[in-house]
Order: sequence, then structure tokens, then C-alpha cells
Amino acid sequence: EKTEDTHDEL
Amino acid sequence: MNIFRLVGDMSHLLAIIILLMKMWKSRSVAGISGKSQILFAIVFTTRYLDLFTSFVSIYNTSMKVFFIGTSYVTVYFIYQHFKPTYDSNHDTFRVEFLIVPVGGLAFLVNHEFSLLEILWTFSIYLESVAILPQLFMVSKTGEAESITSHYLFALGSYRALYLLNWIYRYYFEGFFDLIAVVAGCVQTILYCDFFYLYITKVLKGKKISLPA
Repeated sequence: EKTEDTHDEL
Repeated sequence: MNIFRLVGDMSHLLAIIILLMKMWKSRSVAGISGKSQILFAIVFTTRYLDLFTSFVSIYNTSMKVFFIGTSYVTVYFIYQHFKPTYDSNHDTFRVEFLIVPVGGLAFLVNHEFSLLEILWTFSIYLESVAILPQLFMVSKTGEAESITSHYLFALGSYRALYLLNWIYRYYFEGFFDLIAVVAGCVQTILYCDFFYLYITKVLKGKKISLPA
């Protein structure tokens, strides 16, 4: 599952 | 950041610059789907709403501003500045058939049921099908200018490179985002037919002529 809560990719 | 994502972002940047240069130099938007460009403007607007709330890096912020800004300039070029050259008769894809299902899916399948996250998810799903009006237009007109083919190749390559970026991040960072990966696969698969034509034709100096 995802690790960060913000999306760091464009 | 890894090389796949960096090259992918540069490929995306290149695609947008190729398109703007084509429009500006030829003073024409012939063969370009205004509907796809509107979808891209929606994709960037709904994805980068966190532009003011979460800071990742200078690179991230400047690229987001550039993508949002150029997407609106492109739409302006098509529907205002170079409107007489816009080929609306061949740009007839029904985008509501994309926006409604994608909107529903984003509402049902997302990582978190919050406004920003649902809009981000909507943007990811929409981007995977946003090129359909353009590919549909190329198939209707039966051909694409070589500069438009280069634009599509750079645009298709960007998300293909992001797939490699996600493989890299999975093994080296343990990062995995199923929604982005699935949408990225769909998006890249939609370009396969075009990639084949581009590599077998355009690179040999021929023009792409899809069966109309």
C-alpha cells in the first residue's frame, strides 16, 4: 500500500 | 527521485514544449484535439491543488506551476488564439463518456475519502484516458503530422518511464501506489498501437497514416 500521505510525484 | 522519474518528467516537459512550439511556429493547431488538451488541463488542476498546501521541493513546485500554466495556454491557443485552424469536425470524441465513469470510479476506489484525495484519484484515472480524443482524431483524419507524432511519442514515453520508476521505488524504497500503477499501465497500453506505428514509420521518415 502507499507509504506517504502526500503525493510526492508529479 | 530516480533516473526513470527524472527522464519521465523531462519527456513530459518535452512533449508540452513540442506542442506549444508546433502551434506557435506553424501558427496552427491543425490535427490537435482540443478535447484532450482540456482533459489535461483538468488533470493538472485537480492533481496539483496541493500546490499551496504541501511543499515537496523547488523542482516539484516549479514543474507543477509549469504544467498547469502551459496546459491553459495550450487550451487558449486552440480555442481562442488559433481558433480558425482548429479542426472541430474531427475532434468529436464524447469526453463525457470519460469524465463520468472516471469521476464515479474516483469516488468509489481511492486511498482516502477526502476531497483532495478523491480529486487526486480522479486526476490519475482521467490522465490514463485523456489522450483518447487525440488518438481518435488521428484515426479519423487518417494521419498525423510528424511533429504531432513526436509530441505523442514523448507524451506516451513519460508514463511508460513512470512505470519503471514505480518498479524502482518498489524495490529500493518499498513505495507502492496501486492506483497510480494500474492507471499508468492503462495509459501506456493505449499508446502501444501508436508506439508501433511511430517506430516502424515515423523513424523511417514516413508519415503516420492510420486506417481512417
